[in-house]
Amino acid sequence: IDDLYFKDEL
Amino acid sequence: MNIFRLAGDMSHVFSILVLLLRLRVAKNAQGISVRTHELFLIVFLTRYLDLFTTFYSLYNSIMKILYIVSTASIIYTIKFQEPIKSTYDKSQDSFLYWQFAVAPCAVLASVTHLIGSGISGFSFIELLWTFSIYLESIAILPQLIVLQRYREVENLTGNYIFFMGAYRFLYILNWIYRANFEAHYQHHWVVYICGVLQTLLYVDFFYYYFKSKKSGGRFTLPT
Repeated sequence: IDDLYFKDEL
Repeated sequence: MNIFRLAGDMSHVFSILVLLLRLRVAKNAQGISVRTHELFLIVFLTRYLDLFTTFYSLYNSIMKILYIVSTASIIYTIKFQEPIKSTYDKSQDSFLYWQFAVAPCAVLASVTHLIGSGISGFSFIELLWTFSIYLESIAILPQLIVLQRYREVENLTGNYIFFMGAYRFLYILNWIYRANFEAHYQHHWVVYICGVLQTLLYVDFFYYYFKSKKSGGRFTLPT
């Protein structure tokens, strides 16, 4: 779930 | 969201618009690499699979769809729309992207994803996301090679590549900002390394771009 961190970027 | 990321995203959208405009105004595809945009389309399609799984924000979803649709439209325009289609010189745009970009990035992504998460944490969507990060870092290469072959850089083509590079540079500032101002910030070295590599690929281009802007003369690359 930590992996979600950068996925709000394009 | 911070000002650097917003400016970066806008710069990206702007570069796509400049390219689409350039294709329509000049009605030719001279000096444009369709392979670069095919690589970007693969990048977006593999990275944005989370459109189906996770909702971040309306902004995020709209931008993702916009990138996919506009990149597909660039490819379609150059490959299938006359009179542009017949001006596209395939022999100049010959970067072997399967062998030198897609396959190596797939191998590298598999290795790093497996090391990072192990067999038990393996996730295909995660793997594709990692793959897209690697692939994006070198996706501009076919375009830079085509530019080198034509040597004389047309005004709007230069601007489109400039905004593409500016977008990557602004993302680095965005990470510096986030690292300093966000609580619970986590570093992501794959993203950083690829982001910096991608920006470095533009350095040479930037140098000649600014030089030509300063002199007000024609934009040509050295041999």
